[in-house]
Amino acid sequence: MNIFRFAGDMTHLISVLVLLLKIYATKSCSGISLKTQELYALVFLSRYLDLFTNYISLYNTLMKLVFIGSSLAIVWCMRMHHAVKRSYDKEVDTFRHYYLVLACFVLATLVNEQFTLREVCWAFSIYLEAVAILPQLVLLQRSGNVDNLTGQYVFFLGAYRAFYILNWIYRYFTEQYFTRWIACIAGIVQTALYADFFYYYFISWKNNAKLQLPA
Amino acid sequence: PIGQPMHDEL
Repeated sequence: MNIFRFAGDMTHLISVLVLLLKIYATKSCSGISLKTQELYALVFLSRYLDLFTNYISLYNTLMKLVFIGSSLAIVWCMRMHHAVKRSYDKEVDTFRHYYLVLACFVLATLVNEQFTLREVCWAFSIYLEAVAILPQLVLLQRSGNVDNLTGQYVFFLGAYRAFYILNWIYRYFTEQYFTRWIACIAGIVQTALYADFFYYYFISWKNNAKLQLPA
Repeated sequence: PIGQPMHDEL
């Protein structure tokens, strides 16, 4: 563990807490893409298959349980909770995310560390996480103005993988064998997808104005 | 386990 990865995990945790706060406090999921939440639930379920078989540390196990539990709880809320699901705007959340799942699965069968179920699922989860934010970004551009909590959720979600890139650079220079190319390249793509969001987020912060994404 | 990639990151 290094400070960059710990900062990344805490930033990721904050993004989840901000989203839970938004849904719980406002009893609304307006501006949130259910498809991105479903993709993230799939990312965690397919990445943490070895949750009970491959114990690394209490921290690792706890964080995995938090990410799996919160992502499933958010999907459940947006699909089942009577008040929250009413605020879900499925006419705007129209990204065909099943194509993302299929493309990532095909890529994972071709590019992986070992052609085993565990490694193919792990590579699948890494590729899927890189593109999971697309439905959410498309929804934000369609819905124009973004409420504060939703903007902060997306910001922290994007920032966490940027910390992981610093972690991979650190591990590259401090460890003998660097075997994290799949996660590293996918992480760079993932962070790059947030580039324009980060730009408009910074502008809104600098001008102390509402976050506006150009349609 | 030796030989299997260790995914110690979240």
